[in-house]
Amino acid sequence: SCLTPNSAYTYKFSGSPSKELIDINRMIRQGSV
Amino acid sequence: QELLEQVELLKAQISELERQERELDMQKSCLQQSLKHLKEDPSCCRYNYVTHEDICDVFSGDTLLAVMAPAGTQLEVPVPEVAQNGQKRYQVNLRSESAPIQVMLINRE
Amino acid sequence: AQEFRNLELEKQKRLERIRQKRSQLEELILQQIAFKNLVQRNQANEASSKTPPPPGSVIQLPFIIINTDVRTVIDCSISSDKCEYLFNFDNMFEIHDDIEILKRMGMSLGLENGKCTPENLAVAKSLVPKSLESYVTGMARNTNRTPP
Repeated sequence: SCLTPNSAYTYKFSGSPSKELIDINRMIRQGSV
Repeated sequence: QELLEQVELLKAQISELERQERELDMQKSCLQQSLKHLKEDPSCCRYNYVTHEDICDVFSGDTLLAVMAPAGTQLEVPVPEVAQNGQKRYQVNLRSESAPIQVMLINRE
Repeated sequence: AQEFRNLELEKQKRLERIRQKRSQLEELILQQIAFKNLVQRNQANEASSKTPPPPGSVIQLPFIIINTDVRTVIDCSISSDKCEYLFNFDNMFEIHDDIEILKRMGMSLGLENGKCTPENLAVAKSLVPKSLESYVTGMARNTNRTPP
């Protein structure tokens, strides 16, 4: 089952700036928003 | 009198900045067009790939998932949660509206 | 004095906007150089090996790479039409897009971190329109300046 989607970070292929992946990677490292 | 001269100088600087900003806007839209054409040019599409070795050289020792997906595919990463067994669970959802997604597992070993 | 203060504010706002727009333009310049460089490298490789790489051995752009430790257990669910994937990891991971990978492969010739050799600067300038050459020179010197 999906985790609580409302606190999900999103990224769109060929649409979002690389910076959004940097934010996702930071969130994964810190384990929190 | 000095303040008036300062005001005139500022007005001249602002119009110069206005010119620079217009130039940046023009350069940026030209470059975006050029990149778009490059990525759509059949003679380029044939060569716009990387090899497994390229990827393994960049990430030595890791397990790698290469995800090839059409433009517009949505990637979603929920904030990790702690499962009942106390272990953290990390999740990635991928959703494409236009074409299938290809995922390749790459591991140098 | 009031007019002077208003103009000073206006000038600061424009300077900040120009700084942001220049860094966006420089990012696009890096993408163009990296992409063209990759295409030229692959063309040269295929010309020398006289054969295209075997299918399934290359990763087509656009792509992302998810990297994680070799001991990570990955559980994957796929929809029947392969348009939806759900991955569960029991360990942390990182996600990188293709542009980031091309930079790490050296395809943007060191311009992203001001480590561009004079030879690479000449190559980089040949991959962009003439009107952008002075931006490339500025990036190589790692100096943030608007060209004359």
